[in-house]
This record gives sequence, C-alpha cells and structure tokens, in this order.
Amino acid sequence: TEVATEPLLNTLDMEYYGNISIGTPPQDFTVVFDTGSSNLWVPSVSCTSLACQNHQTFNPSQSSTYKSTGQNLSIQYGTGDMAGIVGSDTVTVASLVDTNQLFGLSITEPGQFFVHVKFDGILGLGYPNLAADGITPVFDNLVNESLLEENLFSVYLSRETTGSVVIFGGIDESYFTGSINWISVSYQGYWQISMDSIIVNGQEIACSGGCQAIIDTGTSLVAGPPSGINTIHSAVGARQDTYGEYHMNCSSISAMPDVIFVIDGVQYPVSALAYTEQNDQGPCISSFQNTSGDLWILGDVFIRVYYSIFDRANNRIGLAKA
Amino acid sequence: GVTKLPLERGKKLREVLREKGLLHRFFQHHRYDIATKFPHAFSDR
Repeated sequence: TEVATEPLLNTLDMEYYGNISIGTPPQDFTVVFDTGSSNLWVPSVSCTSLACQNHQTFNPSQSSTYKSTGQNLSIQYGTGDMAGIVGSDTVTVASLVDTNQLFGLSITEPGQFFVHVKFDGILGLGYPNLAADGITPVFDNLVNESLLEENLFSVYLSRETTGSVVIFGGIDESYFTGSINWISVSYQGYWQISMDSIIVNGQEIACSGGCQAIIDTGTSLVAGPPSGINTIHSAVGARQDTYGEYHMNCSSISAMPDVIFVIDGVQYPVSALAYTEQNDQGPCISSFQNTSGDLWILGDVFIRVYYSIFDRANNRIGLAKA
Repeated sequence: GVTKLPLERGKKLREVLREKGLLHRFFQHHRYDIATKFPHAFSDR
C-alpha cells in the first residue's frame, strides 16, 4: 500500500464549521471548511482512540456506495496525528452530490486535545497540488462534475453563532457593500497573495517592502512573523503573557487604532473591536499571533471584515467590505 | 448552480481549554506554531 501524507493541520484556532454527509444512506459529519488545506477526512468507525469516541464516525459497511482503495493516509494536525485509509464514496455538500469522492478515514487520532473540538473532520478548499497523494479535492470534483455555475466559491463569516455561509459556484451581493477588489493568487496551492505593507497610526510598521499572505478560513487569527506582530502589539498597547498570548485592557479598545493591511495598493482596515476577543474570565485577548516563518496568515478575523471570493477560474481572490 | 452551505461559529479549542483550565498545560507541553500548517508556502525571503 502507498502512504500519503498531508500538511500539518492546527485545530486550536478553528471555529467555523458546517455539515456534510457521506455514503448511501447518508452519514452526517460536522467539518471545518478550510481554505488552508485540500483533503477531506472524517473519523472511521474503526477508530478506537479517545478523540474518536465523542465524534461522528463513518461506517463503510453501512454505505452501499463505498469503495475501498487499499491506500493508507497519515495526517498530522496540531497536537497529534491521525493515521487512516483512503476510501471513495458519495459526498453531499448542501444540495450538491459529489460522487466517487476520495477521502480519508482516520483509524487512530492520538492527539489528546482533539477530543474537545466540536467538529469531526476537515474539508479542504485549497488547490489540488496540496492534496495528499494526488487525491482530487471536493471542490474540484464539484467543478469536474459540472455542478457549479462558476468555478469559484465565496465565504461570509459572521461574528454571531449563526449566519455564516460558504457559497459554492457564486457570489451573493447581499453579504457585502461596495466594489470587489481582485487580487492575483501568487502561489496556486494555498490561497496565497502578495501584501504590500501593514500600517498602524499612519506608519508602515510591518511587511515593509512586501510579504506573502494566505487567506485561511481554517485559522481564526491573524498571524505573522514575531517582529511584525510585536510591532503591532507595541502600537496597540498589548502585553505578552507567559504562554505567548497578548492581552490588553478591555476598556481601552475603543481608543486603539485600526490595523490596515495594504494589498495591491488598496487599504483593508481591521478595527480593534475586530482584532480583540473578550472572554468571561479575564482581560481582552489580541487575535494577532506569532508564527515561526515570514508568512502572514489572514484568518477569520480578517474574513469577518472582508467577504472573500476564492476564484479558481481566474486564480484570484476577491475582497469586499462584508 | 449556486449553493449556500450555512456555517456555525463554535468555540475554539483554545477557548474550551481556557475554560477547563487546560490551556496553560497545553502550551507547556506543545510548541504551537500556526506556520507549521503551511509547509508548502513560498516566502519572499
């Protein structure tokens, strides 16, 4: 058997998910729609790990359309990893019926913390060249089967528990105001673009001379290299705690400046209300976080402010004020 | 040809662990780095 691998996935900061079904008759799953990866996987009924015990599991023997491939799959995510197999079955996404879709079935999920997440698996919406072992992603199959009006999808994320949507095959103007700015994808794997700079209080404080950014629905934060994140936090008055989270006084949020992302010469401001979170037990927490690399990750914090269109036909991303 | 799929905004694992008092333990035992999710991205530098 072949062993396929998939990029490391982080589950600590995923917060939007929706429902799909797999098989005949359908077995229901809650998955994160993740533009930062390209495979679909859900737990298998054969999984005996603690993390699988309180999640929906797929039972191949209960599906008349399931086909085994004999292929193994290994996926690491965040604090643990998953090992499993690749199968093929009918995947239903809203009213779209995707036949003969290859997907991962996890047999072991040893990560002790995954037990706490509400979603069962992940449905990747990235480009096919990120997918494990050449597996065609769900979105590509929907396009190949001529199920979509246009070769694109768009995402609106609400601050509320409900109201968020993924729109397959089109754009809904009721979710944004003003015009759409289109940005070329700089690398057709992730939804990656070139960013000009980051401005706070009229000063260019990070990404000077340009940098690369990824629009990722599967990361809740805005993340970037420590030098840039530290500068932003200095500018907005946030302090780092022992564990790397940045805190600020909740009463000062109204006085904190916008952080402006400049992309293709267009300014995309994100307000302090959008880039901070308040929990019941303590101070307000910044939604900016350090990464080890020099990439910027524009996650849900950014997408909540800017309705995002992922245009595979033209390899571009559209942004409009949500 | 246009299909809408509703999404729910749930609690992040980060918040669940914070509420259970497990977040500090998580950071003590795991080096968390979002960049590890994107090993195939290219950078300018």
